Amino acid sequence: LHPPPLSPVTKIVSHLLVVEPEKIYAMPDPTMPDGDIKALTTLCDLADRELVVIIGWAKHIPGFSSLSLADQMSLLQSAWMEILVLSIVFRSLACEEELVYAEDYVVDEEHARLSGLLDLHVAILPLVRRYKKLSVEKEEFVTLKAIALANSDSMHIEDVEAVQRLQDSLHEALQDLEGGHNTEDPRRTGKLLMTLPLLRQTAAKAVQHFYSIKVQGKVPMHKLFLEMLEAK
Amino acid sequence: KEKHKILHRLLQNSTSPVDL
Repeated sequence: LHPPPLSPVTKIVSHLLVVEPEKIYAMPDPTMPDGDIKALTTLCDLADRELVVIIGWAKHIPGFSSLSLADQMSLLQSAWMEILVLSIVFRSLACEEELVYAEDYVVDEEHARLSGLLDLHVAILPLVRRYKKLSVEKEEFVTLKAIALANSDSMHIEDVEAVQRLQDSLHEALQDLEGGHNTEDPRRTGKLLMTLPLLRQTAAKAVQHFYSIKVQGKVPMHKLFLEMLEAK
Repeated sequence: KEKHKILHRLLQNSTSPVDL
């Protein structure tokens, strides 16, 4: 007798919306000359600070902190770049062919070309186009981000069933979200989940990109970023 | 774990939302 509310957001999704990290700033060093080294130093520093935030965020995903410390580490070591990339992609949805690495670091193709970021730019844009086409909403984005973490296919999981339970609860949250407010497309949950292979491909390219920069040794990298890069 | 000590330490820290 009571019609369901128009946009019922599940308890998990509303929690994920609350714990969504604040905006982050790249703050490029004004004393450095413009060019590849400056751009990459800015991005590596940004990524290092974002990693600290991502680790804090992960602990707030319902069920994540109940996993063993080793399994928490394994999931983050597998999925951190997917989470970073997904965040950039979501920030970039309102832009035309630009990537919003941070509020104060928006890169278009020309800037990317001039600062050695073109490979990364070209790798991430197809994912932005894919999510634009789907008109992905914030509720869906925060849930997908948590799913990317839980579904990271780490080879080193100790308690596979516990990780499966985490995946199931997040999957259910996404299904409830779609069942609630998107009845015109019964396949939307599937469509959103089907974006995850491209996210993984894109993140793998980004890891490769930063790993070769690390090997070249020209760009300073903070310890956490290096540690996560080496874990891949 | 020794190789991943920063991640380990950050995960062990309190779950306080201040990290966010």
